[in-house]
Amino acid sequence: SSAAQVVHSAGRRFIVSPVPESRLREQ
Amino acid sequence: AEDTGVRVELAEEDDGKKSSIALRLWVEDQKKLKGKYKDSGAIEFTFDLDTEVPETVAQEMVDSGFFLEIDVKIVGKSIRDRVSLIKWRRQRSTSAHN
Repeated sequence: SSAAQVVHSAGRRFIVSPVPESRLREQ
Repeated sequence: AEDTGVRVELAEEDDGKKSSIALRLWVEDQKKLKGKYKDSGAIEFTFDLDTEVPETVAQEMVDSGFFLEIDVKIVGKSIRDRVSLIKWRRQRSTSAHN
C-alpha cells in the first residue's frame, strides 16, 4: 500500500514514500 | 535552523563515521514555497558530507520534477542547515572524545 517510487537523477537515486502521519507536524 | 517549510532529517542512525549518509526530505508547510508544490511524499536520498554540495542535490530534485526552479534555494538551504547540524554534532562528539 505504501510502495516506494524510485526516481533516478544524474546518478542519484531518490526514493519517494508517503510521509508518516506522525511526522507531518511536529512543532 | 530557520523554518523553511521543508523538513530534512536523517533517514538512518548517524554512526559518525560514514561520509555518505541517508537523508529524508519532505514539505511541512507548502505556503513557504513560492511555486505550486505537487505533494509527492518524502524523498529519501544519500548525501556525501565530504564531497557534495546541498544546492546541487536541490537542483537535481528540481530536474527530477519534485520542486520548481523558483524554490531551489529554499530546498538547498533546508538541506544545508541539516548537513551543518550533522557536521557540528560530529565535531562535538569528536571533541568530547579527545
